[in-house]
Amino acid sequence: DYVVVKALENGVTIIGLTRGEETKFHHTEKLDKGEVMVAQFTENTSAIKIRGKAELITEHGKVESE
Amino acid sequence: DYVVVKALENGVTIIGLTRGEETKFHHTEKLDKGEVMVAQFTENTSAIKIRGKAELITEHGKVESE
Amino acid sequence: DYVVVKALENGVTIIGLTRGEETKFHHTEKLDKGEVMVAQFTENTSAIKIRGKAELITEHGKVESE
Amino acid sequence: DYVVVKALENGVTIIGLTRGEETKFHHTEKLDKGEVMVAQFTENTSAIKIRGKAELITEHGKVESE
Amino acid sequence: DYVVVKALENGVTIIGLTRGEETKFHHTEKLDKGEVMVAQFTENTSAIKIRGKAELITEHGKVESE
Amino acid sequence: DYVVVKALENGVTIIGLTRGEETKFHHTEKLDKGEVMVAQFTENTSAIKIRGKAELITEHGKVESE
Amino acid sequence: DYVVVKALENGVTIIGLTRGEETKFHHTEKLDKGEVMVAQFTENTSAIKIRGKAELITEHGKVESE
Amino acid sequence: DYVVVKALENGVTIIGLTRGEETKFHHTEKLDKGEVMVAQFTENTSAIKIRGKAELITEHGKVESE
Amino acid sequence: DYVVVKALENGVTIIGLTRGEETKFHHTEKLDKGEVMVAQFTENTSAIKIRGKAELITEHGKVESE
Amino acid sequence: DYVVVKALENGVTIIGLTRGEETKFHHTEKLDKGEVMVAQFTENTSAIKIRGKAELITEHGKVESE
Amino acid sequence: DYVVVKALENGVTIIGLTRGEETKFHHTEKLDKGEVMVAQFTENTSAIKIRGKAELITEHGKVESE
Ligand SMILES: N[C@@H](Cc1c[nH]c2ccccc12)C(=O)O
Ligand SMILES: N[C@@H](Cc1c[nH]c2ccccc12)C(=O)O
Ligand SMILES: N[C@@H](Cc1c[nH]c2ccccc12)C(=O)O
Ligand SMILES: N[C@@H](Cc1c[nH]c2ccccc12)C(=O)O
Ligand SMILES: N[C@@H](Cc1c[nH]c2ccccc12)C(=O)O
Ligand SMILES: N[C@@H](Cc1c[nH]c2ccccc12)C(=O)O
Ligand SMILES: N[C@@H](Cc1c[nH]c2ccccc12)C(=O)O
Ligand SMILES: N[C@@H](Cc1c[nH]c2ccccc12)C(=O)O
Ligand SMILES: N[C@@H](Cc1c[nH]c2ccccc12)C(=O)O
Ligand SMILES: N[C@@H](Cc1c[nH]c2ccccc12)C(=O)O
Ligand SMILES: N[C@@H](Cc1c[nH]c2ccccc12)C(=O)O
Repeated sequence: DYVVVKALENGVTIIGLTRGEETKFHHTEKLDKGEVMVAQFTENTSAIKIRGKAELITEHGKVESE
Repeated sequence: DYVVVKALENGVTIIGLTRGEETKFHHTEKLDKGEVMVAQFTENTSAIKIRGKAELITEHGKVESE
Repeated sequence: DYVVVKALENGVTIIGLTRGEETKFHHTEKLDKGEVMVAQFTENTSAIKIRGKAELITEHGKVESE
Repeated sequence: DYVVVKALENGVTIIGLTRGEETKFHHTEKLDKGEVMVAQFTENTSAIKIRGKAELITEHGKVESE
Repeated sequence: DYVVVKALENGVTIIGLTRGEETKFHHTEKLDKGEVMVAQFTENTSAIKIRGKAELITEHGKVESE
Repeated sequence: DYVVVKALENGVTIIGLTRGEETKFHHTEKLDKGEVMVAQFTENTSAIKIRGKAELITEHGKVESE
Repeated sequence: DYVVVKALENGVTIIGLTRGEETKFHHTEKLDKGEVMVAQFTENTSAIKIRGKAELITEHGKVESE
Repeated sequence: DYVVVKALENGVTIIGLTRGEETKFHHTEKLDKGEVMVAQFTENTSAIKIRGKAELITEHGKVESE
Repeated sequence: DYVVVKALENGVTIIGLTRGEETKFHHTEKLDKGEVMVAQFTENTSAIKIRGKAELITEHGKVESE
Repeated sequence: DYVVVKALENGVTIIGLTRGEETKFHHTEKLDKGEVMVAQFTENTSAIKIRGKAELITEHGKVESE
Repeated sequence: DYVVVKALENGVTIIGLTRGEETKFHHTEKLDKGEVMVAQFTENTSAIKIRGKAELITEHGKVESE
């Protein structure tokens, strides 16, 4: 399982939330406009949060964050 | 298995309910309008509750919470 | 395996029935109108009952409880 | 594997039959009109019987009990 | 793997045949008109026989017994 | 894996052939017209033979024996 | 994995070839016109040969032997 | 995984090539016109060669050898 | 799981991010215009970032980085 | 996983490349025009090269070598 | 998982990149115009790079390198 994120503006952030009893931010990846990141769910990442204007593509379809 | 939630207004909350004999809220994540969260079911999360106006995308299709 | 429930009125209840030889209610989650809950089948939950007006989405399609 | 049952009248019953050499009724769940139950096959339940007017949805399609 | 049987008349019987070297009837479930039974193949049941007028739904499609 | 057989006349026989180095008939089940049998491949049955007029439904489609 | 063979004339033969370093005929099953045989690949059978006029149905489609 | 071969002329040969570091012919099966062979890949066979005019059906579609 | 990247200009970079608690760049592969790279997710790579003008093809569809 | 190769001219070669740290040719199979070879990926073969005019069919579609 | 590469000109190269913490070129296979190579991802190869004019076919579709 992975998600594809394309930044539609500068300063888009992709945040990895920790797996386990606690839910914290363990990593924030900044994307500039046009950059694409493909990120898996992992032993350390069980939720992903996206801020800023971006296009998100998952197994269940597409959605745009703003 | 994961769900995709896009907040359509500020103050949308995504609540993780505990897996096991007891069912409690273990984490509440707040989303501002336009933010997107992709959240898995995990060893700690066996149910997810969404409050506020948001678009929810799952394997079985789309639905909007209000 | 999980089901998606969207409450179409206040006071919708989602009831988890115990897995095992006995079948009892182990948890009742109340939903207000517009709230959505996504609930898995688990080691503790092998049947789910829905009361009140709600939209239920499963792998096999949609149905509305009343 | 699970089945979805929506009661179309009061007094619908969903009966769980035991897994194993013997086949007995181990649980009968009553549904009022409009209520929906989603029930898995489990270690204890290898057959399910439905009495009364209800809509049944399974992997192989829909059928109405009367 | 399971089959869905809807009785179209009273007195429909669903017979479970034993798994193993011997093939005997281990259980006969009677259905009244309109009743529905969903029955799995199990450790004890490797063949199922249906007598009387009923609608049978399996993975491979529908057929009516008479 | 299972096959569905509907007898279109009396005296249809469904024969189970043994799994293993030897191939013998281990069981013959007689069906009357209209009766339906759903039979799995098992530890004891690796081939099935059908005699008489019947409708056979498998994963790969339908065929009629005569 | 199994194949379905319907004999279109008398004297159709379905031959099981041995699995392993050697390839020999371990069993020949004769079918009369109209009879149907459903035969799996097994620990003992890794190839199947069909002689005479028959209809063969497999996962990859239908073909007629002559 | 298996392939289906129907001979369109006499003298069609289906050759099994050995699995392992060496690649040799371990078995050649002759087919007369109209005969059909269904052959699996096995512990001993990791490649299959077909000579003569025949119709070959695999998971990926049909092709005719000449 | 793998992604396919075709560089649409010179100097496109494909960056592998480390799996585990820390998220760092472990490898950057430069592509010239027209070159294609097919890269898996691995024990060492749980996220991939693409900079520059390229076409990205994944299981969930196509997207162009800029 | 296997590939199907039909030679469209004499002298087509199918080359097996070794699995492991080294990549060498471990076997070259010659095909005459019209002959078909179906070859798996194996413990010994992790890449296959085709020279000469042939039709290649894989899971991902058809392509002709020249 | 494998990819299919057809060289559309002479001198096309298919490069295998090492699996593990380090990413190096472990093998470069040269293709002449018309030659086809089918290459798996393996214990040693977790990324593949293609240079020169070729047609690449993967699970996710086709793309041409230049
Ligand atoms: N730490 C949580 C993170 C999480 C995953 N899915 C969630 C849904 C709601 C709230 C939190 C979460 C967990 O691993 O379970
Ligand atoms: N603690 C419960 C949470 C839950 C999951 N699915 C449910 C359905 C209904 C009620 C509660 C639940 C469990 O793990 O089983
Ligand atoms: N305790 C039961 C609950 C149940 C699941 N499916 C059912 C169907 C009918 C009646 C009860 C049930 C069990 O785990 O098996
Ligand atoms: N006790 C039986 C119940 C059953 C399942 N499927 C059946 C079909 C027919 C009759 C009985 C059954 C068993 O576990 O096997
Ligand atoms: N006892 C038999 C029952 C059976 C299953 N499939 C069959 C087909 C034909 C005859 C008998 C059977 C077995 O487990 O194998
Ligand atoms: N005893 C044989 C029965 C069989 C299965 N498939 C066959 C095909 C042809 C002939 C015999 C068979 C076996 O288990 O393998
Ligand atoms: N004994 C051979 C039988 C066989 C299977 N597939 C084949 C293809 C060609 C020739 C022989 C075979 C084996 O198990 O491998
Ligand atoms: N002995 C070889 C046979 C083989 C399979 N696929 C091939 C492709 C090309 C050449 C040889 C082969 C192996 O098991 O790997
Ligand atoms: N080190 C992280 C990398 C990562 C994967 N997916 C992510 C999503 C968001 C942020 C970081 C990541 C991990 O393995 O989990
Ligand atoms: N020996 C290599 C062969 C190989 C497979 N796929 C490749 C792609 C490119 C180059 C070489 C290869 C390996 O097993 O990994
Ligand atoms: N050595 C790396 C190679 C690699 C695979 N996918 C990648 C994506 C980007 C950069 C490098 C890679 C690994 O096995 O993980």
